[in-house]
Amino acid sequence: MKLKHLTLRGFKSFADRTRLDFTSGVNVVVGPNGSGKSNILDAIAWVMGTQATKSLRTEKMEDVVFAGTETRPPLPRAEVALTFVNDEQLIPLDLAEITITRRLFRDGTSEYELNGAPCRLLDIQDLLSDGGIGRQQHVLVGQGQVGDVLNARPEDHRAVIEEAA
Amino acid sequence: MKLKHLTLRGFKSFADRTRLDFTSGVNVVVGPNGSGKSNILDAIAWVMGTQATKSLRTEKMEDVVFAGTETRPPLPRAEVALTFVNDEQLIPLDLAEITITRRLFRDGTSEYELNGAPCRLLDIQDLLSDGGIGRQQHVLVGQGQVGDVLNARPEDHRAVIEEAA
Amino acid sequence: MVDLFEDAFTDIARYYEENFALVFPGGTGRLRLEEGADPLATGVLVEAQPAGKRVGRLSLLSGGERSLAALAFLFAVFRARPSPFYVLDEVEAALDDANLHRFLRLVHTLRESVQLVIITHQQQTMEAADVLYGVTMEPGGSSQVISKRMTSTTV
Amino acid sequence: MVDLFEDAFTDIARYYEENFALVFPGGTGRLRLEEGADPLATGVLVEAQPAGKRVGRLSLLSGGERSLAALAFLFAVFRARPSPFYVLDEVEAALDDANLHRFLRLVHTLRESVQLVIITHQQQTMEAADVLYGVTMEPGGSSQVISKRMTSTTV
Ligand SMILES: Nc1ncnc2c1ncn2[C@@H]1O[C@H](COP(=O)(O)OP(=O)(O)OP(=O)(O)O)[C@@H](O)[C@H]1O
Ligand SMILES: Nc1ncnc2c1ncn2[C@@H]1O[C@H](COP(=O)(O)OP(=O)(O)OP(=O)(O)O)[C@@H](O)[C@H]1O
Ligand SMILES: [Mg+2]
Ligand SMILES: [Mg+2]
Repeated sequence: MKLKHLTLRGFKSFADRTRLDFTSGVNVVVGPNGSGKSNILDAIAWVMGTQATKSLRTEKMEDVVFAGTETRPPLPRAEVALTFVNDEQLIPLDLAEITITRRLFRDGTSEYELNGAPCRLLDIQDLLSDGGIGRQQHVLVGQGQVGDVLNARPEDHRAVIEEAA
Repeated sequence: MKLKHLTLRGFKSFADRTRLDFTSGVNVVVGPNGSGKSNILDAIAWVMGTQATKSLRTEKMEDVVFAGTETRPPLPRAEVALTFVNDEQLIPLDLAEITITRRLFRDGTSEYELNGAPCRLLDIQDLLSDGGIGRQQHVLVGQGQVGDVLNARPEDHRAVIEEAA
Repeated sequence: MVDLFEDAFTDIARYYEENFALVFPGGTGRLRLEEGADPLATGVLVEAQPAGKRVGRLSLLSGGERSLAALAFLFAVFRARPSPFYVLDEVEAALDDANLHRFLRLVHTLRESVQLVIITHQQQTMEAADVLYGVTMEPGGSSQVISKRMTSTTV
Repeated sequence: MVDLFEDAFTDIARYYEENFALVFPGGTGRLRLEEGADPLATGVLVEAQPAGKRVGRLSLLSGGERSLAALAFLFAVFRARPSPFYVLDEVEAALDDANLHRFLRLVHTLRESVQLVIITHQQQTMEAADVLYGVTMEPGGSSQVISKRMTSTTV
């Protein structure tokens, strides 16, 4: 269940609709400080269903909506769509690709879609879980997290292994 | 009260007696991972009287004594001497230089010296306090600490300013 | 449940040893189970001994050594029980050039079978890319991304 | 006691604004006192707005932006109430090359009056040295230091 494309629109610093087409091998993202690289990781975490504002560096979920700049007005909603290759038929749907979409409006309303059809957050989370990427914890390694790995206690190291098992 | 020389002997990875002569301007320390650069900062913190094992990356104070390698035996004691220039006569002693020395033996015994004469840890801490470098907190900025500065709460930022005031 | 953990532990422990040898030539890395009454809850101890050094506390390792050992451990988990993809954000920031080169061997162990998205500031990591994505932002503007396929003839 | 703090706060706030403008050209940095009943205990708020961006939460800043703002703040404290020396251990690790160059302007504001010991892996920082200290360790050996005086003709 590899990544095929990611589309961001109004998500954090990605005001304009932006699409990344991934290769199945090694994708390397570069750019200056503050350009939006970690925001791309946040977008992936968010569309996969994370609710932990702390892991998105926000205090309220609404912080992920493009807040405007000195020269551009804020946007009314954040939207991220992530398309997977259903290559190993890990997910029992008869489709070559699976697209999950998450949308948040400033008034706090949320929308979720599975291949364009409205669904619940839980449906997305279940789908990913079946695909073996349900628990994001070590699928996404955030900036600064590596330094903490060895500081963790033996119970935490066990938990990492149990989760992967 | 600038730094003049630092001598390490049996302190962490500095088994052999090693001396650094500082310039009054910009001193830049480089070297591969694990070569001993941060250990130099630890030596300065330690000889200035820090008792916080955590800030020295140790669990017991004894951890600072050279523990040996696959090809060298452990040493029986750690010793660090730091010489300051008494340029602003900040310290009311009639001397051009001031040297503080700290020694720790494996059995846990500690020794302290001020210009070669035995003294107590408190004497060293008082001396530095008079010289305006008593509170090391922001005289020594450790590896990885900068990332935490802005995460601190408003009370902590106030404390930084009060301490410097 | 215990068997699932035991199997995973055995595999991850083996890969950790292999990875550690790749990134710390001459060094030794081991995973051990803590001594404990309860086999369902004993913790996992990560040991890391760079070449020539004596087994000491993990806390005494340098910033770069600790990062590298952590990466050896994480990549052991990745190798033993792979997800389809991983996203890594500046995980090699603390490594000097020589260790960065060794870290890229870890990347190599995974790249045939697992998709990787790696965010970096490091030149050597950029050279490992199949596709490079450049992210930019004009002051007051929106983030933008331009991608470029790298081939083995592109340096 | 309150006056001592108030004086220090005023000076540090001014230097923070100056430093911020040095490292974030076109941006704005401010220190503010919290609203609070007790003037002896109101906290200090650090605000950081890079060029073109809107004031947002500090937590939304990138890793590099946050490091740079933190350094602008620390160096403001250093400038306002200098100690004779400071020792900095890899404080610029998160900065890209352009920001590293700007950070070295902060170093420049201090170097005439304050002694600095800077541990680094960055080439640009090495170029700012009056004296360079190379630390090495053979596997199984002791750490060693070799120093080299840099002159303005050495590149
Ligand atoms: N809701 C939002 N609206 C507008 N801009 C935002 C929003 N959330 C975050 N940003 C901006 O995104 C930028 C941070 O982007 P990001 O963390 O992705 O940078 P980065 O490329 O990872 O940089 P670094 O190399 O320093 O880690 C910040 O400048 C922040 O102000
Ligand atoms: N008591 C001790 N006896 C022997 N070696 C020690 C002792 N304490 C620490 N060390 C060794 O010192 C090394 C760490 O040194 P240090 O942290 O100074 O490295 P560094 O040059 O700062 O590296 P980095 O660039 O990765 O931060 C470790 O390899 C550790 O094993
Ligand atoms: Mg980032
Ligand atoms: Mg270090």
